[in-house]
Amino acid sequence: YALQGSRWRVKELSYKIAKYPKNLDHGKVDVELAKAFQVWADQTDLTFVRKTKGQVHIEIRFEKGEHGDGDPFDGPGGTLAHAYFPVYGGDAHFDDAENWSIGSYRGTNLFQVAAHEFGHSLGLSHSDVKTALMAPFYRGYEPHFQLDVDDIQGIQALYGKKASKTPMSTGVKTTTTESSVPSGEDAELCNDASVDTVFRSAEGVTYAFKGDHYWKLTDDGIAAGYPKTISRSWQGLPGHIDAAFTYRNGKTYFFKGSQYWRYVGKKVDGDYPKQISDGFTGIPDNVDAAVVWSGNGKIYFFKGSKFWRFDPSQKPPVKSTYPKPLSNWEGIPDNLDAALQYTNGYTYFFKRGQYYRFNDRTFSVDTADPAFPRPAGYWWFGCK
Amino acid sequence: APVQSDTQAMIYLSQFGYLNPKVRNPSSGTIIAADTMKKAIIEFQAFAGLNITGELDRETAETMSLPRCGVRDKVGYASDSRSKR
Repeated sequence: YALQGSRWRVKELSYKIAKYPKNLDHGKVDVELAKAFQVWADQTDLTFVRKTKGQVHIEIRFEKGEHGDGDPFDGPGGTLAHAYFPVYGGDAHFDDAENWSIGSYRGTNLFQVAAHEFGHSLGLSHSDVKTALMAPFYRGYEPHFQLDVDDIQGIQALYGKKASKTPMSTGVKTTTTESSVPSGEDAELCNDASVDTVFRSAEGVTYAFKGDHYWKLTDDGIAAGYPKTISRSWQGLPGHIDAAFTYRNGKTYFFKGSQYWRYVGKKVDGDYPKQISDGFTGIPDNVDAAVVWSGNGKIYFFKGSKFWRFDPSQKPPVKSTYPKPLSNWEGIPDNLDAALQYTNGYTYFFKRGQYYRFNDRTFSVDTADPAFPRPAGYWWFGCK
Repeated sequence: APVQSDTQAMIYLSQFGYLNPKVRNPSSGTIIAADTMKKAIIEFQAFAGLNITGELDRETAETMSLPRCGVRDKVGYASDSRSKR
């Protein structure tokens, strides 16, 4: 993210829609713009109050061509809108020559563009993270829109975190009860160190899933009190998960068979499961592993001897050149169990109780002593 | 349609802060050095997450044609922020 350099000094900001778009119902515009402000209010202690007359902090206008600020709009396409940073008044102008739409793949989605512009009104410049709302390019209608973690970090750098609750679930006390299974069952992981999936949560905790149980991993191996039962901690989530990852929006996605689930922390984030073919078009069912590449925000799925690259910001999200052979990843075997990009920048691949460390600089499995693959039980789970 | 000419690309790059804003008006007769144009294209490609070629290749031209925000900078013309975090 990038900060322009100015911000509002008050937490309650007023706005007024001084000129409505020609092609939309005024009441619906009111709702969409309120939702667009709420995107930012959800992450901070900012509140936004709509006024219909008088002076306000942020004035919103839908205009065509030259409209008095020396930066004329250019008709359909091209520039969609612009907004002023707090130090210049915070106003937001939208090109009324665009076909503004609500909840539709046709036209230009009003809510998404407004949320972007209000980011400028609050002091955010354009981000160079492609998946961020504050990236300068309109990426088409996203029915399940979410702020990127980059946007959240940006707005919280300006206005701080929300005091009452943290939507990323950090610090949110979960209501689900975690229950341990009888001790000694963790020996199962030492007897057979193969896993179904390994992932890191938004809070930075690494979990290993196997069958119906899961383990929390620490620098020293398995944390005390594990394994626990998956379905008792992540309510609604089955065992025997195929793959999992936490995306940049802080949400964790689990895949099994033809379905996937989305959680914030250990709380399900909506109506799940959903079909992989709906939410991850182009990705096959029954994947072996998945990993988010931190450098570019793309998601890599692995199955058998092939891999797919999923870019949520692109249409289609999977290019026609995929799947590609997994042999492109030098030294990584087919039929993986799990994959994880760790905080040290390395990507780790797991298969049948062993793991491989992949170096993205050489784009191959590291040469090291002892060599890879190494036993995951000893190195990851602290087994003797 | 993608940006189709160097002139269109020059206008775009100046409009969004990669080239001197005088280039916005092609009739101003501004001539820029090839390496200045290449540097501006490289900066744009880096910001937009494209392959860095320094050339107005198809991917770059298509990205320049995407609908986008035209947020105004303090000096009065739109620009992408290219400052480091």
